[in-house]
Amino acid sequence: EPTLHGEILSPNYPQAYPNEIKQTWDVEVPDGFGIHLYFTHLDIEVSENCLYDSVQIVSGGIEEGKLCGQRTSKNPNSPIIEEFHIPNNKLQVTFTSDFSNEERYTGFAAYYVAIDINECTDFADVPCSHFCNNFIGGYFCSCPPEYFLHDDMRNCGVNCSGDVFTTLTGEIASPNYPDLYPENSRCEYQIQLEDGFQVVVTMKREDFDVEPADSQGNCLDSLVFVTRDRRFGPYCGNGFPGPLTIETKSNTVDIIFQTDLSGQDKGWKFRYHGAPISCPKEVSPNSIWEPEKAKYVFKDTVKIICLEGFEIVEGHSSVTSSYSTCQSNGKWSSSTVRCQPVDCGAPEPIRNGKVEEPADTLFGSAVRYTCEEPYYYMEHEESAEYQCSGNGSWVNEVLGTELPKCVPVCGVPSEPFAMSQR
Amino acid sequence: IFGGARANIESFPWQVFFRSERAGGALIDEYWVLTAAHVVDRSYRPTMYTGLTLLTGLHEKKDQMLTAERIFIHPDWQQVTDPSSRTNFDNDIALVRLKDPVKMGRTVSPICLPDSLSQYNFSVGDLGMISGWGRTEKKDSVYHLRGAVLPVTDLELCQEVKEKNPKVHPKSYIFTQNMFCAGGAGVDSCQGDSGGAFAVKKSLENSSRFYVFGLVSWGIKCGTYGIYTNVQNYVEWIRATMANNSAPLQD
Repeated sequence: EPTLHGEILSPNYPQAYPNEIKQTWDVEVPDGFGIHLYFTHLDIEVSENCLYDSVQIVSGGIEEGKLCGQRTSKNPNSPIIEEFHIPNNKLQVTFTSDFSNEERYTGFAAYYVAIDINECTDFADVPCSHFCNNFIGGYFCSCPPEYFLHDDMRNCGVNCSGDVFTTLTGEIASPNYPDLYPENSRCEYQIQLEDGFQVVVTMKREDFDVEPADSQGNCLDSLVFVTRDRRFGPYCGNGFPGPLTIETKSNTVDIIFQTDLSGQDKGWKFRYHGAPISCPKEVSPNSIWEPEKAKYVFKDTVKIICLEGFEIVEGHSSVTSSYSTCQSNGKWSSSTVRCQPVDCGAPEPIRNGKVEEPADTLFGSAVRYTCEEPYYYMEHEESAEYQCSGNGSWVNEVLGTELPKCVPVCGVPSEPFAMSQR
Repeated sequence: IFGGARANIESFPWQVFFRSERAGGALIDEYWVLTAAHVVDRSYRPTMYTGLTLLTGLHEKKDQMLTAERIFIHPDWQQVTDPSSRTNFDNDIALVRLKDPVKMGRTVSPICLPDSLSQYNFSVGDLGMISGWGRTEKKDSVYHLRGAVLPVTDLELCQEVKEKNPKVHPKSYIFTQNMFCAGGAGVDSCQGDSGGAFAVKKSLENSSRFYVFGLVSWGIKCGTYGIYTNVQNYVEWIRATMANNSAPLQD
């Protein structure tokens, strides 16, 4: 069991130690402690580099010391003639004697005590990212205000996530900007605009200073913009490397700023605004849009007006105009509206006359009526020809939509009356 | 018809036969027949035929039968209790509105209505044509249509005709400007021809057409001179009546 202190004496101490002996002591104190090993008596045959007899102190595979000869204390107030401070809780002490001693040597007396290690300062590696607090047998890390200690209990990060930006315009900056941003942090923000708007990010090149990429081009710290189906970044370096204006085409954007353990830089700031989603201007043939604009955006409503002679067929009815609204997905609500030529249908028959079978009954087509000659004639000479009009009616220049009239020819017998003169 | 000859209906395609009254009429429109008032003043729904030359087998000629929808007797025509003693034939004109339109063709077509303009005027000596299935010199009625050509004469000639009618004194007949006299040389209309057209050929606007200037009205003695209703005096009434009653009668 590890103990907090102990004594190590060479064999037969304080009598002469035997020849040809090798004895090892494994010293262990509790975790979190170092060992203070000190000698109060040392009387070992001297040789060059303590080659013959010696007491050797090894900790962690490293020889901390090798002693031989006779020593006395230089400090009259202290019995310690040699001491070691081992920043480790284990060490090995090995006493070795060769086959012959010309004189009598009494060996050594050593004591060890567990001593507190200042983990915060005694090691080359910094154990805490920010503040290190030493205590007897251990240490703990702590963080500055607004930072929190990561689960590894060593590194501090900033709790920078969670902000959701819903206003149509705004400015977002990295923590502490323009002061150095925190290491070991992952900041997740979200811009969440209403449907129909896309987030447009505007970054000035000089407003971006993030730890540059490594030799492989991987960003150590990075800023990323993520939408449902696209990803912009990761960006890093001094000066923004991406486009200065990013049209995300999405009303929701996640902003992820990730930093590693080191390399704190100034950070970044950017502005964003919500730009209404635009719908394509796709005026279908034979129609006009009102109002006419160069660009149509979310919530814009247009009236699709068919040109004369064209109509929008909806089921069994038809109309000459329709409305369509630019939707939040950038598509028109009535994307299938098409203006088709008005079809006047088959012209109506008339009594005592006929109408020629039209090749076409669409807008602009013409048909001709005739009367059953010679017994009927057309009441209005000019009323023979009808054109398919924009309102779906066959129209004559004189009669309008009224059908032509075939009236009987009067006073013309088909056979003369011949009467022999008396 | 006195002094006439057999005629085909193609020569008088406007000729309408009134079956029960055995009288005539003139087709002036698809829906309208012009006749004398005395033909229809006791008949509310006369049966008529058109396109006939021969009057045989009428019951088989349904497609040529015309059905009256309404009768319009001139408002100034005076009704009498005993038609045989009538002496006043002034305003002897009536219109029959047909239920269905007449289909025109070779045997059926209307006669033109004159206008009141001077170019439509006619005068003594102008020839006219009459037709009908009425009495002839030999028969009280005929089956074959007959026609005749006769001149317009002075009204006095009609006034001078003497005939013994036991019921009517010759002097009591009334002559007005709504009548004209025509005939002579034995050419005349007679009983059964009433209501038929006195047709006059006029050449106007580069076309030669027959106009109904008169309707067979009455006469004192067949084979002399006959009195015809002067249609020209009634053109406005005819046109107004037709225009005001052009829609089918609602039940």
